[in-house]
Amino acid sequence: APAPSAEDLSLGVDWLSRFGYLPPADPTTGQLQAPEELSKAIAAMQRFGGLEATGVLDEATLALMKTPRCSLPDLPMAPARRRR
Amino acid sequence: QAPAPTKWNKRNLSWRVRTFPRDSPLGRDTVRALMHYALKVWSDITPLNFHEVAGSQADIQIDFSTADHNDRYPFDGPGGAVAHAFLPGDHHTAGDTHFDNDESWTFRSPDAHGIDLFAVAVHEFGHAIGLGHVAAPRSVMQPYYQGPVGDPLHYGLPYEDRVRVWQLYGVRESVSPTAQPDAEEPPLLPEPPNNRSSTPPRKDVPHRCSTHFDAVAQIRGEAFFFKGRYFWRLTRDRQLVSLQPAQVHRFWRGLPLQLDRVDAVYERTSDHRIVFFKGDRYWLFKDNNVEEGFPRPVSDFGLPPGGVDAAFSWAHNDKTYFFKDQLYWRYDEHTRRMDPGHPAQSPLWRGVPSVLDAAMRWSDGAAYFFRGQEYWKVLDGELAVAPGYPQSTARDWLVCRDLQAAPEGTDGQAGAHARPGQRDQSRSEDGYQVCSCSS
Repeated sequence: APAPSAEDLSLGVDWLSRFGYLPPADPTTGQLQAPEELSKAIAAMQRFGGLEATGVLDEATLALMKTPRCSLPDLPMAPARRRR
Repeated sequence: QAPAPTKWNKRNLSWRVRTFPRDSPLGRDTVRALMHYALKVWSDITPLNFHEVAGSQADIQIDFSTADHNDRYPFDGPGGAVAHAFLPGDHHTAGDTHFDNDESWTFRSPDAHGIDLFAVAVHEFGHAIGLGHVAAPRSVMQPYYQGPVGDPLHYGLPYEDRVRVWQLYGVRESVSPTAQPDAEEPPLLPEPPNNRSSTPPRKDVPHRCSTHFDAVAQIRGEAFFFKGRYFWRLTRDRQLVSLQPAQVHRFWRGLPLQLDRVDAVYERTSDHRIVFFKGDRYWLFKDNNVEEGFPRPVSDFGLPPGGVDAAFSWAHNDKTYFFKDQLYWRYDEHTRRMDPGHPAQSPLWRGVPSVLDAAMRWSDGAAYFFRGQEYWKVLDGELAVAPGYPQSTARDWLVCRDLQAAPEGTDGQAGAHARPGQRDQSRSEDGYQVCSCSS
C-alpha cells in the first residue's frame, strides 16, 4: 500500500487518540507515537471496525476514519502518559 | 480493561428536548416523536420507563449543538462526529445527549446524504442508559453510522444489544406500557408520503351528550370536562372547542399511559399549577407538562388514602375543597394545611348532592357541582343552590339538545342525520350553529 501522506498520518494519529486507541498526546511535548505503538493502535481500530488488521494506515482504514460516527471513544481512554 | 458498567439506579427517567435543530426540515413535533420512539426501543425490553417533561431537571437533556459546546466532545461540522451521549453516573451531565446541529438530520428520507435522526438517537440513548461501543457489525452500538434502521414504529433491537441491556437492567416483566396494543396513541409521526393511512375512528370514545364526567375544572379560564382517557375543552366564553374529545395523554404530558381516568382536577390559585388526582396519588402540572418528582401521595394534603371524588377552589374564600363520598375537607393553599374541623359532613351548600362526581369554579364567580348528567349552580358567596337547578350538563355546557343520546351507528355528531346536500339544521338551545372541526 502506498505510504500514507504526512497529512493522513497526522489525521490518523489524531483520530486514534480521539477514539481511545492511542493515549492522548502529551500536550506539553506533543510527542510523536512510536511506530509499533501506532501500528498496534491501527490494528485495534481495524479489528473494532471489522477491517483486516494490517496495522497499516491503508485506504480502507482512512475511509472508515472519515465515516460519520458517534463522538464517544471505542475504548476507555488510556490515561495520557506523563514524562518520567 | 473495560470500565465498570454504569447504569441508572432509578427506573423512571425523564427527558426533554432542550434545543431543536435549527434550519432543519424536521419540525419540533417530529423531533420529539423520534426521541420518544428511540427511547421506547429501550423501554420496551427493559424495566425502564421514559416520560417527557418540561422542566430543566430532566434526567436526559437533549440538545442540538454546534462545534465546541462546553463538553469534551466538540463537534466538527457536517460528517465526522455526529452525536454523543453521557453514560449514567452521578455527574450532572449523566444521560445528556447531544446531536451535531451541522448535520442534515433526516427522517424517512431516501436521501442518502442526510443522517437518519432515529437511527442515531437509538444508539445515543444506548449510551445514555449505560452501553458502550461494540465491534459487532450488526449491533446498534457500533460506533459508525450505518444509515437508516427502518421505520421507528416497527424497529426492533438486534439480539446482541438486547442481551447487553438485559445484563444491565434485567428483562421487562410486563409488556412496556408503551408497547401495549391498546396503549395511548404515542406521538404522531408524519405518514410516509406514499401510503397515507387514515386512522380509523377510535371505538372507545365516550359520547359527550350521554355521559357523566370524572372531573371538571377551570384551567387558565377554560373549562375541561374529563371522561376516561378523553376530555372536552370550552373556551373562556364557554364555546365548545370541538364535538370530538381530545386524548388526555396526548395533551397532558407525563401521566402514566396506563391511567384510564382521573378522579379530580383543579388549578391551584397560589401558583396556577394544575393538580390531577387518581387514587392515592396526585400529579402537579406546570402548563401541560408534569413536574419532576410526581406522582406523590395525597397525604401531602392531609387527605386519607382512597383519594377524592372532586376538588375545586371556591372563589369566595380561595380555599380548596376536596370531596369524597359524603365528606368534604377544606384546605388552605397558603398555609398548605387542612383547616381544622375537617372532614365535615357534606354538603356545605344547601341543595347540592352529598356525593359528587366533580366541582368547578367558573369565571362568573359561581361554583358548579356535577353529579350524573346534571349540575347545580351556587352563586358567589351563597350557601344554597340557585333556584331552578339542577339543569342538564350536556345541554348547557356541551352543546347537546335535550335528551340527545348517542345515535346508533353515527359518531354522535350533532345533526349526524343530515342527508348529503341538505343543510344541517342542528342547533343548540341558544340557536347558534354547531360545527365541528375534524382536523
